[in-house]
Amino acid sequence: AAKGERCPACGVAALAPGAQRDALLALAKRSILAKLRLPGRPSVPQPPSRGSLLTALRTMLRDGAATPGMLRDAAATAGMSQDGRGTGLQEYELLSFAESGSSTSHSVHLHFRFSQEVARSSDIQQATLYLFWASPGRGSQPVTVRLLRADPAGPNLTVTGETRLEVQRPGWTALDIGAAVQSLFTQDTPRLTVQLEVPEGWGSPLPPHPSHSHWPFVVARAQARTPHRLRRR
Amino acid sequence: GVDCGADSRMCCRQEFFVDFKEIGWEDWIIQPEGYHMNYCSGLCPLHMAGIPGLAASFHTAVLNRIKAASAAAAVDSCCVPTQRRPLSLLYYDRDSNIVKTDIPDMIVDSCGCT
Repeated sequence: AAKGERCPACGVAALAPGAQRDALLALAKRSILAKLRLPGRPSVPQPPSRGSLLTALRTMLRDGAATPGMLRDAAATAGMSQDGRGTGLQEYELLSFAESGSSTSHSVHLHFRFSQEVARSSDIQQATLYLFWASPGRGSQPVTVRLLRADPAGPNLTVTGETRLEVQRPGWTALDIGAAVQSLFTQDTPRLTVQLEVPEGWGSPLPPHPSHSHWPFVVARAQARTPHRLRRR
Repeated sequence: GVDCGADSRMCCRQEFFVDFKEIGWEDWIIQPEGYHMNYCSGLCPLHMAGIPGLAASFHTAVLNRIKAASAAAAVDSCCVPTQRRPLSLLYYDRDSNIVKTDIPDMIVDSCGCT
């Protein structure tokens, strides 16, 4: 409504322009947070190093895991996919870099956290773990990759998957971990632990530190569960 | 659909751009730089009700003709979005993971009278 008049639809007096702008900005914030199922804006993130981000995206593209949309947007180059006429169900693509866990002379632990908001409301369509072998030892190096999940009942970890590899040369290995990540999505704190075990004295085949451009990561695609529609005749 | 001008009173689409830098969200939203939170506003008097192509299904158009014919039901109709598209967001979540999602029906492309 024009200034000083009342809205013909709801009868509320027109807001002064400044107050109207503030109200619209507050509405925009509430609307976006509600659709992302976030209680509030996330605290300041610790973004991954640009090198590891670009390496991860190139690796995913080579494997066809990332849709060009994510590649384009995450590389922060082009605009967003304006033509997305999705299925109407909200879809998510996640890129999660490993956090270093405990390690011994023959094993290394990596942790991947997934946001509760996404986990609570969606199902995993696809999840892939990417591991880069920086320096396999002489000949082929046996490596056991175990997927562990925190046991809701106590401090133990439950093995949800195990793969034995013979690492011949430096390079990426991609493992399908969809089922393991889906089983996490039923937990309050969806956190995946990956244990890499090598024979005594072989040393870790992974890059030396988290800021290395070839640091392990997981890429996952999830789709919101269909909202329960009640039909009434 | 019609975009609102400075003194539009009839049903139209009001453009409204939220710059994420202005609201201090540019540190966790990687792309895009803002959100076109357009909205519909303005009057929908009877003669605009149900004009084909303006948010009118056939059933609505017939119903509006009947309403328009009977002066007793002289009520206005509503100015609503007639076309919307998703908002694609690329952001850091609380664990600094990178998440991309398309939120359906977040951007109003055009408005019309029911």
